[in-house]
Amino acid sequence: AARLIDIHKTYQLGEHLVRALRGVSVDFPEGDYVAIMGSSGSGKSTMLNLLGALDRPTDGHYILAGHDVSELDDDQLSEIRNKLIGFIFQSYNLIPQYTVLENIQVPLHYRTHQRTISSSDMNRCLDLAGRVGLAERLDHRPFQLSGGQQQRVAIARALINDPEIILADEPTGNLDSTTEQEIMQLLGELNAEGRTIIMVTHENSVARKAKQQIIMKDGKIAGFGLFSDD
Amino acid sequence: AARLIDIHKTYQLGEHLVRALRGVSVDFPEGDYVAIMGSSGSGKSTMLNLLGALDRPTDGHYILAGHDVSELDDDQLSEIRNKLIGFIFQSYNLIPQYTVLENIQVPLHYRTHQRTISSSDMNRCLDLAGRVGLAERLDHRPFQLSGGQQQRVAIARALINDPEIILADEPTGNLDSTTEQEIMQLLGELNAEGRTIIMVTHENSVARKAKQQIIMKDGKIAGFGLFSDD
Ligand SMILES: Nc1ncnc2c1ncn2[C@@H]1O[C@H](COP(=O)(O)OP(=O)(O)OP(=O)(O)O)[C@@H](O)[C@H]1O
Ligand SMILES: Nc1ncnc2c1ncn2[C@@H]1O[C@H](COP(=O)(O)OP(=O)(O)OP(=O)(O)O)[C@@H](O)[C@H]1O
Ligand SMILES: [Mg+2]
Ligand SMILES: [Mg+2]
Repeated sequence: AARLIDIHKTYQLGEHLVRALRGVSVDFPEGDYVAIMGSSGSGKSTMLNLLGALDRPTDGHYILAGHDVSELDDDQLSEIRNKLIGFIFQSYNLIPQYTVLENIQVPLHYRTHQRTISSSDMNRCLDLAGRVGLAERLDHRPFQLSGGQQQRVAIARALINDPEIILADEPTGNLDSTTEQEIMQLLGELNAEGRTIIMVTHENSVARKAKQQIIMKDGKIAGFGLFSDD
Repeated sequence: AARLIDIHKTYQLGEHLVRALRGVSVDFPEGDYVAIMGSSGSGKSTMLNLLGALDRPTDGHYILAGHDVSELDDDQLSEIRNKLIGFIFQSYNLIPQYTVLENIQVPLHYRTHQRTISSSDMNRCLDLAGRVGLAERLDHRPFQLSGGQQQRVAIARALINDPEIILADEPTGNLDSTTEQEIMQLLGELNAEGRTIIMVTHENSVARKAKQQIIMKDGKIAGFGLFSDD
């Protein structure tokens, strides 16, 4: 589904260079379920942003669904991204002026083959809102929600287009263990349907639900498997 | 240090009433170290916002450092809050246009008895930035930082005025376990110095560092002590 080949990502900060990724190569076959772990600043979100085609590498190649992303222009990239990928951001990126329902619907407006919201779309919105426990809050806005409720809106929104690839950046960071288990249950079902899930987490309880774990350190893959310290 | 007496907080949402807190009474003596746990939406952040005098209860009394908060006007409240309380927000609330250093310095500008930044202030900024592992990033802005790095700026900022009361809303939600341990170490030292710490967390590994735990459910205190399920 997605393959990174010797990926480098460097940010220029004034005269300072931050080498966020320093040569990352990894293959994610379809149906994979991977947890990316590692210390704060080790490059996890940067890697996920590249996988989500939200950013381009400084060096190296990213093959997404058979296309080399560097050979696609921005429009082609947007189209592929919207069709294939659902992204749960580390800081949610909800639209403050939109209600919960409108936020969940945002990806539906980016579909190239269907511009209107059908009744089956609406049913799917209501169903997902119910799955994340927000059925009663559809007409409220982000500032009226708790941190965990906002996170759950971001999760529902990422899933509305039935994406083949789900990229989740700390999807349960603001959720208590019961709610976390419900979300992990949902992700497990999606993976069982054949979807590819790549999630960043720093919690072993979440990481062990995945099929394999990748550990990042200083912009490189340092190892595989769970941390053994807790 | 802080006492809640039969606190109610109700939000009006159109014709909908959300009763976020439904009769909460609890005393936090000086030097206390309490973890507040409970499911998403149970009222934890609302309680912390009231303790931080960032919001007023719909009913009940809040006694902060001997003053009934309802008898203080907004200016008096601001002054007490800035002098006594350091607040780590669930969504950080960093100022995007300010650098890391400028963000850490924000509370210094609100001091009523000293409007300029002295060299000892500056030393404290550098020291705190070092304590949270951000000494090299002082001139960068939030968008150039990872999620956990942004959280650490919020932590340093909350501590810059040497507050007597530290209110922390999920202070390690975006931190890996090593960085989390460093932050918990720092909070432990501050409590050993006599400061009162009230922190919201949904992680047992964090909650067990506190002296006691309070469990919230549906806007009320449902019990005390750690969750036994993980
Ligand atoms: N400004 C607001 N307007 C309306 N309702 C609100 C507002 N702020 C919070 N609420 C509601 O009050 C309830 C409690 O919210 P609160 O943020 O205290 O929960 P929490 O325990 O911190 O949850 P989480 O663990 O998800 O952060 C929730 O149902 C929330 O939607
Ligand atoms: N837009 C940017 N400009 C400059 N530097 C950046 C930018 N985005 C990220 N960085 C830097 O790149 C490095 C990796 O960041 P990244 O967000 O990938 O870390 P992370 O592993 O997700 O961390 P966390 O666990 O704290 O979220 C960090 O040093 C970060 O400060
Ligand atoms: Mg990150
Ligand atoms: Mg909260």
